[in-house]
Amino acid sequence: ADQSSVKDEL
Amino acid sequence: MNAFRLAGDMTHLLSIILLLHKIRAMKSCAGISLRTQELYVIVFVTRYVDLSMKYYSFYNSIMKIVFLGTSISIVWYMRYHKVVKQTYNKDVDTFRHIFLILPCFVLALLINRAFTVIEVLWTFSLYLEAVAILPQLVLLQRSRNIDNLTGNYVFLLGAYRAFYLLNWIYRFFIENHQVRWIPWLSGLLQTAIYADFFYYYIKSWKNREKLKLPA
Repeated sequence: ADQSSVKDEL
Repeated sequence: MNAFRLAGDMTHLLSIILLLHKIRAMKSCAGISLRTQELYVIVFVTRYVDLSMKYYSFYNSIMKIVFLGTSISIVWYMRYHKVVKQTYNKDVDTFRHIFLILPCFVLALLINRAFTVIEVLWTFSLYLEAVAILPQLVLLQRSRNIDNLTGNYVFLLGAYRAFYLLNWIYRFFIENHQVRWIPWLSGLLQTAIYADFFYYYIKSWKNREKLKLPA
């Protein structure tokens, strides 16, 4: 899974 | 983007629209905590510092700008609008920001994924968002009269976080995303803080009574 899996959330 | 995430963002957006409607159409911010609204400005400013540095999607950027803009304008109305500010319950909105900001900041310095400015600020925003509703809940508890708009506003804010929990479960099991303890645990705490409110909100809705929180 990608590193930024939570950072693309608001 | 899965349905839970979208539902979460939409309930969040709806809560803000509802609050802005109360402020702009009713010219009232009665029952709304300025402390909580100011904490949300800090949450969004510290979380979205990467707005100009990292691009995720058009949707993501627009939503960030909307959340920043609306939260700042809500605070502006409550502080400076000559009619709206008169309706602010200043005397009961006494929760001190610093008691939430300072512990969250220290915690973010101690517990984070990487000790960089952006990462610490991002982590701080998660911790602060988890507890930012507390002044609002204290204000509701002290209010004899909670109007429908205010009750619905807080309910939608809680629903937004509950949908995010489902979104993380979905992403973990269906999309095989990594374990991310910091946002998950702070999100879980944030949702748990609403449990009591949810209970009385649903009870009053079922009995068709006016919402009142026990002191």
